[in-house]
Amino acid sequence: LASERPIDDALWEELEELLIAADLGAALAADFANRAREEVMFGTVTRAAELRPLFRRFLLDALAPAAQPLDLDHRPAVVLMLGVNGSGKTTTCAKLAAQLRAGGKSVLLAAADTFRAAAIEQLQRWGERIGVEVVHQAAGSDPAAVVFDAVKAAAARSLDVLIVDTAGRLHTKSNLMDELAKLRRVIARQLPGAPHEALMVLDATTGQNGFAQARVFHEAIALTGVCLTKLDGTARGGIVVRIVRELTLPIKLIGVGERLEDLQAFDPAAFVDALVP
Amino acid sequence: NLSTRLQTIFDRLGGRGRLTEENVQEALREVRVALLEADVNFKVVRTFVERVLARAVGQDVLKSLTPAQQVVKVVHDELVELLGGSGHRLAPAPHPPTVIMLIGLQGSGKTTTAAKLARHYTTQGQHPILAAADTYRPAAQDQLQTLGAELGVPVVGAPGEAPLAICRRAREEAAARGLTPLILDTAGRLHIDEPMLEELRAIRREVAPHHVLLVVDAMTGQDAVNVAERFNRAVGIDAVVLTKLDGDARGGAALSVRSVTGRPIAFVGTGEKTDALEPFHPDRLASRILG
Ligand SMILES: Nc1nc2c(ncn2[C@@H]2O[C@H](COP(=O)(O)OP(=O)(O)OP(=O)(O)O)[C@@H](O)[C@H]2O)c(=O)[nH]1
Ligand SMILES: Nc1nc2c(ncn2[C@@H]2O[C@H](COP(=O)(O)OP(=O)(O)OP(=O)(O)O)[C@@H](O)[C@H]2O)c(=O)[nH]1
Ligand SMILES: [Mg+2]
Ligand SMILES: [Mg+2]
Repeated sequence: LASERPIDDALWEELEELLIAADLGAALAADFANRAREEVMFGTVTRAAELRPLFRRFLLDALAPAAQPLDLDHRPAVVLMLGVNGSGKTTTCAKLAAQLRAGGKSVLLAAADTFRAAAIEQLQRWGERIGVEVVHQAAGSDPAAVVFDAVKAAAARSLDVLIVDTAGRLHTKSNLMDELAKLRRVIARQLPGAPHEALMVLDATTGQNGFAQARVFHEAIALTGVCLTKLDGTARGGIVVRIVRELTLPIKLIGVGERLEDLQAFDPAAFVDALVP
Repeated sequence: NLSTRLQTIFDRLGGRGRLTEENVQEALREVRVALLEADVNFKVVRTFVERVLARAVGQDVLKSLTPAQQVVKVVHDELVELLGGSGHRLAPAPHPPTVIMLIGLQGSGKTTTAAKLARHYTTQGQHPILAAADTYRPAAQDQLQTLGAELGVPVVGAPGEAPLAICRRAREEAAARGLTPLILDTAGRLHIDEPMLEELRAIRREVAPHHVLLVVDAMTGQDAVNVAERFNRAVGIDAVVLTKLDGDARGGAALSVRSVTGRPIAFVGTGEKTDALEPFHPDRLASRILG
């Protein structure tokens, strides 16, 4: 016991920095540290060795409610994939399509990024690889037209799932946000209740801006959840803690690599263990 | 914003003509929060705040500024100095072609930046050539071919050709046709992926790039320090391109990358189109980071 570490300022600083390093943000890190200090003050925690498990418990309490499955209990279930440039939307569409198909579902993909160079080709290549049809039109055509066609086809053929890939867009660009809102309306008009999932794809390397992204996308089109990608790197994606706490958004999926199998359900316990090892 | 928060502190501490250790320390707590909110890595923030403390304490408050404004000025000036000069003049190689190689994490903006650079040099009257050496991502070569065609810039790289062979062939083509610079687009990869880092080293050995540019997304958080440090150690970086600055990310990752590698930021990406590339302005980024 003599060799035990004291609960001192150095330890608090270290723990807070652990949370900051994971991109929770200074305010949230301070908040958790203050709650932990209270526990020490009240005597519910007396040893330094109890602090990391305490932080893990706080984080798990915050994140456990966010683990929710995709709502695909519709025919067709429509999943709209959106987010800022380069976050992993197209790859996630392919991964999801592949996994659902492997699970016996009939899947259709829609290439509604008609803007970026070779965006349609990228999704088509994936479609060929996984044996899923990709509804598309010529580059430069109206994304709403592609979405309209895709929903029509999915409904007409009584398919299980339609996954709509959209162009990357910065949430600061109001015209692009309007376009996204329009895509959502097009889907809803054709299929009441759709899209059943509107997922913001968020790169785990993103810092505090991730919260602004979630807030603005959510205001624009009512998100049903977040997919956190690139967790196979060294970034911990802690910004989702703030997103869950302040926006009450579920985290439905995580991307852990570039292969088709690298898509998993959000596991709060595993996530928290990685945040506070 | 930071200025207002600092003003509140100094109002409360009682304005005097001199910045003391006490009032600067309190102000620096706010500065620390502002920098962390801006995604500057916490270790970089710690070093930075120490430097500002040393520089600010004992300073006579300039007649024209309040103490709060004085601290902001010291912080701003220190940031500008650390972010360094505008390094966008990538020096041409003594013997052409000048070879520029783009590396970085997945989705950071390399392919788009490669095209932007090609356009930049074309508008300067040069004749660049592009190498599409990403053979992994579906339609990555198509992406660069499409952009190259729009710009009238040749793109080397056929499906089924290995990245190393593409780069080698592009270099030969550049030399044979008198084209320069040669801009190499590589596949996105993790800074912890040893085999993929080895691929970059192999390309580097083969074509000896004069400028290896690390492409970094401006919204990158605390991890920027790990990414930059690892890429620099594994491959070596000459300069940095900071992309997606047309968003509202504060861009603190830039300070982290600069601190840990010592390399200059050469360009910034400010949009999706190929004309959206600008030289780096440290004073603008400093103001943005401070919010
Ligand atoms: N390591 C890793 N890479 C990923 C993951 N998800 C996507 N990527 C990679 O990230 C890069 C960008 O992926 P895309 O799917 O093209 O991203 P996007 O959001 O569709 O991009 P835009 O359409 O241009 O906005 C690609 O190189 C992908 O292979 C992941 O979970 N882990
Ligand atoms: N708004 C904005 N978007 C950008 C900028 N630079 C790149 N993009 C977009 O970011 C996304 C990713 O760009 P890419 O050039 O495909 O990125 P990459 O690094 O080559 O991706 P990988 O090859 O998969 O690693 C695309 O949607 C680009 O249009 C920029 O400065 N501003
Ligand atoms: Mg895409
Ligand atoms: Mg690329």
